[in-house]
Amino acid sequence: MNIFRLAGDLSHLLAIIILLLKIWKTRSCAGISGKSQVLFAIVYLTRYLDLFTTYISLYNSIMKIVFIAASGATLYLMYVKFKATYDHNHDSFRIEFLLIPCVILALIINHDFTVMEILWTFSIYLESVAILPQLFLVSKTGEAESITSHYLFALGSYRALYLLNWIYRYMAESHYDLIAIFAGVVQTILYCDFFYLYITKVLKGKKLQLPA
Amino acid sequence: GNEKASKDEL
Repeated sequence: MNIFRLAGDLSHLLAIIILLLKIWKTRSCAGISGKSQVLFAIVYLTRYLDLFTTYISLYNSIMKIVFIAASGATLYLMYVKFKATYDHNHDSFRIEFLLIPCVILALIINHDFTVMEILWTFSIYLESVAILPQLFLVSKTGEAESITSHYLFALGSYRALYLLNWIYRYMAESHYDLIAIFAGVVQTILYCDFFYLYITKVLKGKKLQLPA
Repeated sequence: GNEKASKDEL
């Protein structure tokens, strides 16, 4: 565990908490893509199956359980409790265009052709693109509430910090995982445009609004 | 180097 990895995990945790609090406090999930949240739930469930097979550390197990639980709670709030506030019309990204390529890619490019390994690889690929329905929703409505922007910034920073963690681990431990690195780079690149808008607008107190 | 270092990550 190095400082970049810890900062990445805390950023990830912060993102999930911000999202849950936003929905809970405003009693609304307006501006949030339910499709991205479904994809994240699939990511956690397929990656953290090793909770049942491999013990790594108490920290590792607790974080995995928290991510799965928070993801389930988010889906419950969006699709059950505050269903009426869910922005169906704008959340129109076709997730099969992400799911199917990720399944195929995981079957072709993986470290080991075993069920657990292919599910892990699938979750890594899917996570890298899972934010696309959310970014699509923001681009369709042309704006995002500040709290949604903070959520996206924390969530995007998490994988960017993991990239630093992987550079550190490569230098310090000669450890690397090309699948994770490749997907992590793709994931971070997808946020770049948003990062730019966040820094130039949201941090200056303006609303995130896309040019018409 | 060691491949597959990411299983202890989240």
